[in-house]
Amino acid sequence: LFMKELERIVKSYEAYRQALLSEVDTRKQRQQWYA
Amino acid sequence: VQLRNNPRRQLKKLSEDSLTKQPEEVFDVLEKLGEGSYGSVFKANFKETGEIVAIKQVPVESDLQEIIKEISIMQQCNSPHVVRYYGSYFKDSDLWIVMEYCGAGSISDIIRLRNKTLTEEEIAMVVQSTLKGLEYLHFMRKIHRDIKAGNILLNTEGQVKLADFGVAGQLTDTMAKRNTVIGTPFWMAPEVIQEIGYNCVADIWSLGITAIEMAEGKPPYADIHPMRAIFMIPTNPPPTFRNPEQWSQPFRDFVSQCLVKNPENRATATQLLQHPFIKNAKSNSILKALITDAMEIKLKKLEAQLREQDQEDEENSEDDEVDQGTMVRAGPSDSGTIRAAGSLGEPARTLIEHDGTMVSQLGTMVINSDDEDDAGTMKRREETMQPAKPSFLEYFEQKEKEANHNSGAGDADHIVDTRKLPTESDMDTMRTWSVEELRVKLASLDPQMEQEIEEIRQRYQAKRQPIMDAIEAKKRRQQNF
Repeated sequence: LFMKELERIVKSYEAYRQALLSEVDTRKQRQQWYA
Repeated sequence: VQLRNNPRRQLKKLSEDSLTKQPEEVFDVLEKLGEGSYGSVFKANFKETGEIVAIKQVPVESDLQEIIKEISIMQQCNSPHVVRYYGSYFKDSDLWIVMEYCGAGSISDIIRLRNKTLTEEEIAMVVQSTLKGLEYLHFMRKIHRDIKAGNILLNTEGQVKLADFGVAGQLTDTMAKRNTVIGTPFWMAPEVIQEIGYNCVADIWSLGITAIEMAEGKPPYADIHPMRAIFMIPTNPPPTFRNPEQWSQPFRDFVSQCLVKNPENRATATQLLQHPFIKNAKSNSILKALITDAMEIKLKKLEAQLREQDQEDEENSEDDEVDQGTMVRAGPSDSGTIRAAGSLGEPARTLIEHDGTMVSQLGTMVINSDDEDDAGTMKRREETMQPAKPSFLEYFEQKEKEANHNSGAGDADHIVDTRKLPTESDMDTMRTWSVEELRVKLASLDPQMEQEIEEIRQRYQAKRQPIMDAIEAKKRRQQNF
């Protein structure tokens, strides 16, 4: 159960990180577009 | 039926010597007392002193973690109002838990045996001692979580003791409110059913319900299907007596103070010990008549059973052994006693007990085991804003599934399902952040994750510790602890 919990935490943080990175990426592309 | 006045030997704990022996060398198991949570309870003679003890025999394949928690809680308690723990043994595939014996049984046993509810005087005494036990437990930051007449025991001297810590929980400072749905439906506090977190005063609500149970023979909503009752408890006003005019004003006031729906406004055990209904309670000697009566009936029943066994031609007369089905309140001026219906039967005052199907067979329900609880299921549901299915629905569905297939469902799936993934609203929030804010958030993710992992690690360590201790003790004491 502890390992499952760990997996859940890591995966949920990873998903959140990906979402944040993708948002940063979007912003970068947007900036480049406007530039 | 002997209420011996000889001073009882006070066994504190089993000696190292006793614990290193095989349990049958130390005890003579006398008779089965009944079924508790997780196992059967036997009466036994401690050979060394002749003292009578209770032994709970629990198959080790059952939820060992819960059992160890129960032992751990009993071990930490040292109160005349809490059943004492003496020691444990591993024997074949069973764990034997040796505890204090309460010869008169539980309050609900006594009500059933005598087919009579308790008088206000008797209730005041039982409730006073129960409150003392709860005051102690709550002071120790423990919640009993299953207060009901069936878990309040009496010894032959009329001392009242809290028993069955199978579902008790320990509050920690970081987890001041628990959100595990636990207890027995009819006795459960609204905040427990609603899963909004609860604390020690949840036991006070259950005590109020227990007071009604002792007065009327069953808790409010007992005739209703527990599933409906579970919806009604949080939505309806607090339950009251069926016939309030039959009870004194102090008693009604006491019950109303226990049954306050908002836990923040509910009185604590310490406050309730000052209530006039409790302050005016008589000494526990008033319970002796009740105990003698119950034990005489028990003895007569045992004798009758033995006679029946001898006369095999008697068929199935066990039906009228426990429940007479109908109970009749003796009269409006009576002190609250109900008797077996017979010539007295006055239909308007007949209380029907439905063979105990609702009340006694449903027993204690445990939803969201601590594993799930610790996994933060409740929190996650709030975060993701997903319409969560109430745990009690899951409980009943699972019960039905078990009844149909008798097979366990995958817990792992459940954990995977509740994985925290960014929702649409999270994404919307992100879009409002500046690039700098996004970078700050990204940088803070790792420390946050590490902190969460550390919290989980510590919680699991706390859960693992009593098991490790038990294993260590077992190794050290050659099987026993």
